[in-house]
Amino acid sequence: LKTQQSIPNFFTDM
Amino acid sequence: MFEAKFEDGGLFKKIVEAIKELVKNVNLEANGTGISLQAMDTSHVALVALQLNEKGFKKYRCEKSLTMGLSIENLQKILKCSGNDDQITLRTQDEEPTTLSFTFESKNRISEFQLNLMSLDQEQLGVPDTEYSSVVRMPSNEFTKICRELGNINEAIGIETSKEGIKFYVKGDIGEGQVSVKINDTEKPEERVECEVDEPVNLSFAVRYFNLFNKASALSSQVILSMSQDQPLVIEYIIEEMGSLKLYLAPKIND
Repeated sequence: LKTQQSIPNFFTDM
Repeated sequence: MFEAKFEDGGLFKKIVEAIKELVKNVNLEANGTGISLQAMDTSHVALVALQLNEKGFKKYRCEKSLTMGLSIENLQKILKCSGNDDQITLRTQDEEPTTLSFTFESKNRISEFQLNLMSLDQEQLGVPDTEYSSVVRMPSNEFTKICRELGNINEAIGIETSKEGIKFYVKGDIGEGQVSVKINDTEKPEERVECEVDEPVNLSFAVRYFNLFNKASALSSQVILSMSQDQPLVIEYIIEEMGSLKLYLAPKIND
């Protein structure tokens, strides 16, 4: 089963 | 003082139309180099990044960087008062503006509107400028069509790249299918399909977001899909002479 990732998992807070 | 004049106001309307279902409230950032916007959708699965370069405007002036918090819905209400062929000027007077002024100009009418600005506390993400292992350019209307067709069959769509081209596939309760788009170097640039594949990828995405992204196909006849394995994909629409609209979508990953 594939889980939907979210954008903040990949890009860091500035 | 900030002032930015679109020679083609219809273009600004198309940009707003393209993002209005993805994001609600956004911070529009203006500085000496141009106007930019970055915002996530409410579920934090997609990210919208717009860049409009100062050189693409008929007139551009921004003495001090400023952030303008806007409701896209309200912005659209104001833009509805403009014609598609109008020139549109955005303007603020104060250093800390509370409104953004709009001037719509056609041959026989000048309209002025003020949109109230909001103070938005929005997360700003650092998006690294990475090399993607597969980059595909294809006609934007063809991508729209494939997403619509395959989206009927399943809510997730697979994308696989290889040296031969790009393949979209679905597996649903009713069955499965795939569409391969062939590389071509036709003389018509808008019909060209190009694949630069350093390493093939095989990714899965929620097609619902692609269907929203595809509203941006009015901005460009070509779309650029940049992908790396297990990383967000970027769908880019080049806005001729002005900049680009990039739409990022987080993948679905095996747990």
